[in-house]
Amino acid sequence: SRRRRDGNLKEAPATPPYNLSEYFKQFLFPQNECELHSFRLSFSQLKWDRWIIAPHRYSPQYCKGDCPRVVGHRYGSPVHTMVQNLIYEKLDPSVPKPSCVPAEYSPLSVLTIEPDGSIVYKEYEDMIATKCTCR
Amino acid sequence: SPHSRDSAVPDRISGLLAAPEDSELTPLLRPKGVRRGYALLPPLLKVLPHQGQQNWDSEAPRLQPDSRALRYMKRLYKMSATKEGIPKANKSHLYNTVRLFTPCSECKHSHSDLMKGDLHSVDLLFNLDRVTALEHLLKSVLLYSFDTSVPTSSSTCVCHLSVKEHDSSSQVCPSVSHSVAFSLHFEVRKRKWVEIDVTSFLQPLIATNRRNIHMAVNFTCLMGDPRPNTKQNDFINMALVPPSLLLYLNDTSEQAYHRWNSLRHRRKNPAWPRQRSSPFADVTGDEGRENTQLKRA
Repeated sequence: SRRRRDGNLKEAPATPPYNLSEYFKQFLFPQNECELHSFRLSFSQLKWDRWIIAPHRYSPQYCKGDCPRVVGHRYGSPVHTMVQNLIYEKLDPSVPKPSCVPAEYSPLSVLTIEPDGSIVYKEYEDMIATKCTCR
Repeated sequence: SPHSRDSAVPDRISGLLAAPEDSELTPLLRPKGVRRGYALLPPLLKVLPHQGQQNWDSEAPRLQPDSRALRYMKRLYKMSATKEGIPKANKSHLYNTVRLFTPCSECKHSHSDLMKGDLHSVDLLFNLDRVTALEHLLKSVLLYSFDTSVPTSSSTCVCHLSVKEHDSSSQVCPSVSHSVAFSLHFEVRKRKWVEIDVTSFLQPLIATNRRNIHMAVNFTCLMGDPRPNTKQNDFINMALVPPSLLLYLNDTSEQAYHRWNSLRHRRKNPAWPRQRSSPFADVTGDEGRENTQLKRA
């Protein structure tokens, strides 16, 4: 095997020195990859603090960023996402690329004053994004 | 177009997007050319007063709640949710909605002093229009706040409650049609709030979607000192401000948070995201990339 390997080496044309950084570039995550971003608002900014007594501040969060071509293992995306990406890349660019959207939420408790003056404590579903996905 | 959006939207969401019928939504909520205004924050916006084209801060007049009631609900909020507003995972707390109503009118009947104590009786009218058909009653209490700053010897109170039916001929203070009395002893001295459970009385009325509840509540508070003196009588009258009605409800609508549902949801989707090789790996070079990555890792 050593003789064969030396033989191969002699035949192989000298490849140009491969630029390692180019090679690794393909594995880097895109700069602005799809991920969860924080956003805090207070109901007084919306002038709703007269009827929303609590909480004073609310962080709904949001998802933003590009969906990498290979999303299967990073975002729990269904295979359909990859199909959609293939269609966009190879068949019909008018089909949109997969989008970065929330995948999971957490609830929020709100204390409000109703128009008739009664007071209500309510727990609402899906008010704070906690995880993103590409779909 | 909005139409296609409607048809594409599953029914569980289309309810959220239903526009408040008669409201003129501000441009913020009704983008140009959109046929129907969409409530962007459905549950929260539904409680918004319907606005003309003004901006939000000129809100429709809103009745201001009783300060004691507000204090109680803020305390309930602190017990039920974190500072960020996340509901606490409290097993005993099955409700996802608590409504507090203050009586909209009362007729005070001051009876003569029947026994050693002082009899304080009020007829109360509660309007429950805000309770939706999807909110199921779990528990309801009459909430008395006592002004404990008033010096008093220890006293125990017995409460008699009678729920009244409203008949069309009656004036604001209805005639008693059926009443059920029950007694409840409690030490006034130690507490600021007293909750009197009236679930058994209200359950049938709320289950039949009754909107107006009439109640006559009277207290007989036997003071520690048998001789009724004016000072202590003042105490009882001062302490017994009209009670509020507290309803602990389970809202079964889509927007409401269901503890059991979130547990079920997590059980349905175990470790998320799942590691999975896709059938298209070779096309997108995913397999090779994944192996290289795994090796690199």
